[in-house]
Amino acid sequence: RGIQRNITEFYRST
Amino acid sequence: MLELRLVQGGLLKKVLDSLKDLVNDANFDCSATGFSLQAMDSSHVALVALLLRSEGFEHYRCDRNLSLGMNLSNMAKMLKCAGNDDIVTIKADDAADSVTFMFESPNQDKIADFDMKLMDIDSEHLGIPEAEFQAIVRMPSAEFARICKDLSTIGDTVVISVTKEGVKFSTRGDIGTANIVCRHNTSVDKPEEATIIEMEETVSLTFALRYMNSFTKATPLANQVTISLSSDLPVVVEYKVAEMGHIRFYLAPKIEE
Repeated sequence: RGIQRNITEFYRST
Repeated sequence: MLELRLVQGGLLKKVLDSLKDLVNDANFDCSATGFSLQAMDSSHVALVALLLRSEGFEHYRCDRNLSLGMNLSNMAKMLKCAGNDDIVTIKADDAADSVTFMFESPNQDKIADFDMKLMDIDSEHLGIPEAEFQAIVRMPSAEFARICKDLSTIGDTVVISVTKEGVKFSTRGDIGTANIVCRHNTSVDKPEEATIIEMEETVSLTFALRYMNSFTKATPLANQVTISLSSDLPVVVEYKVAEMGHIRFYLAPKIEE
């Protein structure tokens, strides 16, 4: 149920 | 040269048990601050951040920053060979292609060393800003594990909602629905049995139970778990590692189709 978001959408790469 | 001596070696065994099903390979970063790790699961839905502060080790020598790439299931296999009460020492040379785990029994009558090959891991590191959360729930870790396990027999996702009433964990599946509400409760015999709900605003988010259940592998590390929630942000599920650090799991929410 629902669309799984990706963790990389939330935090920027360092 | 790196040499880290941890008297509570059992902690490291528990840490690995809580990571190995979520992450295959990861870089352990050693610096003056401590021994840390940040890694994502293979589908990049969840992230784990571990910190064991240098002060928590009986002996902590780290001449220069080192990154040790390890296969976590192999590392867990090696640490399984340590007794729960053993003292564990992690050793590596600066340009080493292997790491040594040394296990000493508490009365020093048995000393073992295991050498594990290191690997080159090209991993993406994410910057996680300190966030203000709309709601923070502290509850017994075993209770949280029980709830995740129970709900996953009924559905695949959990909706976690925090209101003035408490924190509600809900799921639905082919056979029906389930709701479990835990209320703020500090009138308990022991502090670790308390449920503490701090809420700035009501919040409701949906998560995959498969990942939540994986996070609960960290339950043996701490009596309490902290669940931090904000709308449209990953949940943070945190377990303290004794007095020396923490393991934090970040899980991206699901959105309605």
